[in-house]
Amino acid sequence: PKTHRVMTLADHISHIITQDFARNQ
Amino acid sequence: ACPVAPASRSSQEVWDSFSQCFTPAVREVVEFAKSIPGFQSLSQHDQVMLLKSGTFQVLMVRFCSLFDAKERAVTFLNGQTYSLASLRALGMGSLLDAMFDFSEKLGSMGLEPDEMALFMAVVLVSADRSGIVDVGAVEQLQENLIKALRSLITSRRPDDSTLFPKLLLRLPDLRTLNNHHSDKLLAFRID
Repeated sequence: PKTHRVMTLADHISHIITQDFARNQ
Repeated sequence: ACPVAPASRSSQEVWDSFSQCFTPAVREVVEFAKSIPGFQSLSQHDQVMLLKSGTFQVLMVRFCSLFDAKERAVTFLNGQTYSLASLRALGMGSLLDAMFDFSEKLGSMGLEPDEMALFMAVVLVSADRSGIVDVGAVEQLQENLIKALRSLITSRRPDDSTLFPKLLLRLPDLRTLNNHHSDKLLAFRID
């Protein structure tokens, strides 16, 4: 069966922000 | 634009697409923040910390325009409209109720788009300070943005001295929304 990664809205937001700043370094 | 599936799909599938549509929305807030005069002169650390604590609240303000408090319905940018009842299946009933109340209050103020954008900038720099290194710089930026917001609103409505204070009263509402709901769970399918 498909598995899901579950995270909170706050963690999802933090993850994207960290990713964005790392990419623009 | 949120590709939320039509009702025929399982609520898990609806949930997957709902979770997906958060990602571009968050990236847009990051781009918005970088356009705020003075934001990029903060240290990168403090920029990241403010975004982490304030993005959910900025999103709540942005999503207000999707909420029709009278009809109790949400219309995504792709034109799909969902009644509050059908969205309850996603298990976000309490967040949605809070969003309808908040959007009703904010919507009733009739802000112009540029006033709303400046208000969102104030929301972001007013976010929780824990983790911020140079609190003084953030407070100075917040003060400047609040001053700009006050002069923009009062210049357009010289005889209405209540709107600006009423607008600032939305900040604690947003913080409550954030504290109650940013721990809601999203689910991402791992293929």
